[in-house]
Amino acid sequence: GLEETLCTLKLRHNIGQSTSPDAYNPQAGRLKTLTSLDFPILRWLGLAAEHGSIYKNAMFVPYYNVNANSILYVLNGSAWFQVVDCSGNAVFNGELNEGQVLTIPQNYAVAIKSLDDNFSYVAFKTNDIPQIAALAGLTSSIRALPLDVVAHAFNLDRDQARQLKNNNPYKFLVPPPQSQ
Amino acid sequence: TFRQQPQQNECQFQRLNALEPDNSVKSEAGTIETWNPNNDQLRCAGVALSRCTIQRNGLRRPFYTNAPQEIYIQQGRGIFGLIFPGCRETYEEPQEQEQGQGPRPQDRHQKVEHFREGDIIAVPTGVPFWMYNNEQTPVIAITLIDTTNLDNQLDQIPRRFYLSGNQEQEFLQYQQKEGGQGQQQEGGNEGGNVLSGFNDEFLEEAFSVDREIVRNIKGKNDDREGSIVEVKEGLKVISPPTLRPRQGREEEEEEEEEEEERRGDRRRHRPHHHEEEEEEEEWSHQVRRVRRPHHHREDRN
Repeated sequence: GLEETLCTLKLRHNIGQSTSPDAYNPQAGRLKTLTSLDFPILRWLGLAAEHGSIYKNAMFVPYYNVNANSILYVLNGSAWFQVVDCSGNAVFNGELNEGQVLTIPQNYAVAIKSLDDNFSYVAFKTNDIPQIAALAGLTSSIRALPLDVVAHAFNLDRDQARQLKNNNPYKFLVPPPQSQ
Repeated sequence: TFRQQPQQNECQFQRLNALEPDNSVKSEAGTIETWNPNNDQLRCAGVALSRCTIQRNGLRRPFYTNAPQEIYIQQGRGIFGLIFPGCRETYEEPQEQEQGQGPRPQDRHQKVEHFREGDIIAVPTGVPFWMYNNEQTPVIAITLIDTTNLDNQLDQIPRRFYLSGNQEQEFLQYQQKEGGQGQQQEGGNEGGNVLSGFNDEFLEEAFSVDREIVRNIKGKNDDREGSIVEVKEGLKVISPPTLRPRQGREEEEEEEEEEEERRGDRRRHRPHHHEEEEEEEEWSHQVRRVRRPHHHREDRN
């Protein structure tokens, strides 16, 4: 059985040039995640990776890594990053340029706004099936909360709560305001 | 394989003590009491404990934690929700058509569950959770956070990441009191939610909302105390008619007992089958052991 498993394991998988990204928006950019589901050796390693490219002024909505730390390396261009801890403190608020690394701890909220047309990054994740949870947009936790819970949790009237839940029609990547 | 081992000598006890909560944070509609997670016994076990009391119409604001939680309902009834990232919203109302306008977006949300005394609620790491007391009796919930669980890739300090409000972190208060490293690492414990650290412009763009709503998202217009807030007129959520939140407890227990009896009857009605199955199972194990001694993994099928 060893020959059929270990010796023939697939050891390479390209995510940088992928023609089938997991998320794609022609005005905002693309995302591709590689997990142990499509690259089984990652299960042994307990690691995964994500490649993202975001167009100028487009945004990756605030999100957090549910079950992994993320070590993000900028491949090209630059972007503005904000990282927030559990007490609501911005533990990072600044520009990240090509060649720089930022560690985003598990569960810390992060948002990215690209400053360049060719901004791209690779993020190494410390779990072989990492999950992210968006805090804004179509699949966000806030959108999934009942309207009344949003209204009372955020001290909003119903109409404002409805806006908060529904105004952003995008999943992860939001195009720049003028192209919306 | 699910837990990290305690560090060397962390569990060498001469004497064990009964522990009571030693910190209490009051909210508008309830209280959260905590046991010091730095206590030797709790550190050895790798857990943190808290007791939450929610008054009538109290809503515990949504939050997630850096480790899995197990919650025991000591008293009361109510509803709760868990938001699994990426899962589809399952309940929805028909869209209202307003005059001269397109359909107005109506609420869609995930399953809302009911809880009652004696229930255990399991909350995975990083999954937002909220709960609400819709009855007269105060809800008392005991929560264990398993900080040494392998799902937690941070340190052993339990953290609650609130999605809204500007309340202080209950567990981080110990770090603050003891002047420990945790407080410095977290940049203080002034109170806030995971969105309050973002710039206004970021949030305006991310949610596509105006500045006033952004102030509310950041908890700036909110002078309500703590993480449990009062919903004066009562919380309205969509739930299917088959859920009976005010069903009498006795009635529910009767149903459970009937179900138990039904199961028992089914078992009693086919005793021979059972024995035959057991015999057959035993026989087939022997055959497998004889014929395929090296294929243990197949036996599991």
